[in-house]
Amino acid sequence: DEDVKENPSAPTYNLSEYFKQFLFPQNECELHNFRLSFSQLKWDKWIIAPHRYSPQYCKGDCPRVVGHRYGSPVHTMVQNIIYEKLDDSVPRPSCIPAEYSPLSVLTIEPDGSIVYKEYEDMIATKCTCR
Amino acid sequence: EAVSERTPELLLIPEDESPVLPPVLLLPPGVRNGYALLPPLLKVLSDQRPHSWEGESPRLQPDSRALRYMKRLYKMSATKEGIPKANKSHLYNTVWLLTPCAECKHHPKDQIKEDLHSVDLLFNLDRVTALEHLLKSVLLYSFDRSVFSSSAITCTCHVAVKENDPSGQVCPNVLQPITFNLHFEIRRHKWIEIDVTSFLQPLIASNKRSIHIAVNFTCLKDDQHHNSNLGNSFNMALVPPSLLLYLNDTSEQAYRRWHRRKNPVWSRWRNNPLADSLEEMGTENMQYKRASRHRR
Repeated sequence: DEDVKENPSAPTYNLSEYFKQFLFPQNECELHNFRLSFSQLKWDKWIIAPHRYSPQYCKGDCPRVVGHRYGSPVHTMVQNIIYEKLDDSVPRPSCIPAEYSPLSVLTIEPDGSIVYKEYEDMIATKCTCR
Repeated sequence: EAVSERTPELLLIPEDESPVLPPVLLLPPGVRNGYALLPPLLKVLSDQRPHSWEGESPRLQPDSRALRYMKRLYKMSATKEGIPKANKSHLYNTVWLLTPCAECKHHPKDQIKEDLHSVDLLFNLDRVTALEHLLKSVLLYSFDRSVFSSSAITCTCHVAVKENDPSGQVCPNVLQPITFNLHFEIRRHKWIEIDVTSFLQPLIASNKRSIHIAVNFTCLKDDQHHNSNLGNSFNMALVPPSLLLYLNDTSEQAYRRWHRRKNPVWSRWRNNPLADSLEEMGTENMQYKRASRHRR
């Protein structure tokens, strides 16, 4: 208040603007839901099960200080600093899946045989910045 | 085009090698033309031709009872969302149900007497890759229970594996027959499973591309032991068996529940002095921000 009395022309503080810079980025890197059914891809003639499949995906900005909160290697920090201080043609770290879970699929083969198979890395379960 | 020294086992297919293959396909270690070995789902996913799956060649429809059996196996092995269930008996990550691709008539010379229901079956193993190791193999008989009221029956099943006949005939000579005596209640079973694992193990391990099996299946109801024409109608009700192969696929794209991944990345931050100074540099202005945030 003293500042304002002494020189009324000083810019009035917009507190909400001021605090905005401390909030976590709204669209920070995180896992997003996505669910499809094999009939949408017209694969339900030969994929018997499951009927629906949720591969999920990662999207969002990587915060400046990724640290091990995202399970990121040290290189991510290096890349971020290069982008910020040395050369902004180097892209910022990207938000990508870090861990997956498998999917069991039951399919019909062209010769009429049927196969049950468990595939690795078919559902994203965790994101990271790299 | 330059594959880094660190990962010599990963192969990039050079552009000019085979235009049919997707432009770049990282193959599992030691597999040159792995595209052909990819399981069906991954083939479609890696196929770059737009909507290639829609123009897919028509598929032979499997026997409805075999399909019902595999759906039941799926429900036992995975959740509704398709996540594999973790239980001790579930060691397989692949199960093939093969339908016989040729039924041969029996040669008169080795006709087995009392032969009410005997067939020679040819199973094609082209889809089973060398990376899929056999855990268990079963001949699967399904029968229509409406043919019989509920009662107990006794069956005798002779199974003989056949060597490939050098003359290329479809049905070569019979070798090493084995007899299974089965006794079961019709009302409680829709399926009869005959374990032929020890039988087929050496053939599959030697990467045979097809298997000939002669099966002679005779059943009689316990209460009418002498009325063989009843056994006859039962045998007529039997459709040719399917061959079930429970396998452990050791390839990269298969889910191996006991295969542990490397330790998580962040544990390597601890003993890296550079990481600390980088974190300092990265957080210098953040420090101030974080401090004021705490105060707030």
